[in-house]
Amino acid sequence: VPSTCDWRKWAEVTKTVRNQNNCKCCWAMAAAGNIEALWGIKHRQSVEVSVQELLDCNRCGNGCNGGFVWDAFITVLNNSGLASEKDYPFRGDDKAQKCQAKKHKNVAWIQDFIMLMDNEQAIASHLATHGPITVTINMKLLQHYQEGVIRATPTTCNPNLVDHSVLLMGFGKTKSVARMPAEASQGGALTRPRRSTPYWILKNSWGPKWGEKGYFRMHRGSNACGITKYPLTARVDKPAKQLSVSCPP
Amino acid sequence: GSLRAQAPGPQPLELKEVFTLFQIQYNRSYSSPSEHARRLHIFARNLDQAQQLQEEDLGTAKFGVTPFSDLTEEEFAQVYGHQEAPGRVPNVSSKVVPEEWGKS
Repeated sequence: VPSTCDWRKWAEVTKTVRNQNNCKCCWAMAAAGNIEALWGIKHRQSVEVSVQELLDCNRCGNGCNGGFVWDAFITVLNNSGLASEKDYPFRGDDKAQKCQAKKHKNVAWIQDFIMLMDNEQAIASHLATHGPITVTINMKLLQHYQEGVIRATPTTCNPNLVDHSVLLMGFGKTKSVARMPAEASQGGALTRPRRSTPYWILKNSWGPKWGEKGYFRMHRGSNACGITKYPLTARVDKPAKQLSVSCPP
Repeated sequence: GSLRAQAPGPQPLELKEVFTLFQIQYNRSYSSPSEHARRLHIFARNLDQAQQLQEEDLGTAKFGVTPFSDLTEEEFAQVYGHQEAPGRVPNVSSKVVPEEWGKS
């Protein structure tokens, strides 16, 4: 596992930060972001897939009334891919419309989806070697979040009550701040020494004006807000060269 | 009382002024004076909570005024969360753990 990883720097990973507005579709936006990122990494081709297709064609058919990331992946598998955001744009209204998937050409598809182990080291390893993954967290602290690294405890953020899906884009460490004795001798406030803090970089779906340009950071290594509860990712692979086989006589 | 605004300034701003700035920044208007008063009350409570989070936080996070500062915790969860996830993922094969290798 490298010490830092940031898929935002990969050229073909989509940079757009989505805004779900009043539509409860974080699960669809996280899944779409996961597929777009993996497609960009594997195929070196930037795509924007349709979130509205995930809402309209979901087996539960409840549009903006919530859902789960695994439902989004099942929809992609059932539809053999997803149309582009341009062809099948996001409306974000409350009513699910009739599924329009067959009217549009698919621009990205997945082979499968998997749930990773609930272990932050394993998640970091997978993230670093494959690409961004979706996670579902307790979003309580995000209501008042502006910037910086959130370091929650189970008391301030219950890791068992997870209710918001986002995209895990990378990880890193803050720089450590040393105690500055000169400041104290001059009568200034003594800066509290601060060790470097390991963090996750997460992409939210509340628009680019929220948080750190649409992103936020959470402490890594303490299962902050239940980040390890549902680490899911699609599998996007280039088709392997088919080996010709023949039946033994 | 008065609350310090997010932007550094020479004088602390009155709560109502901070709320007006919030309304301008996030383009918020309310249907009636009573709704305005209710949202102002929620806003004040949220600023208190943000301040408390700021004091309790062990990381480097900053908490304060956000686009959701006029929503109650319940409204925020209702509008932006999805339903609470179940105990386990339905219809998804369980994780493979090394201990199970070799078992039938």
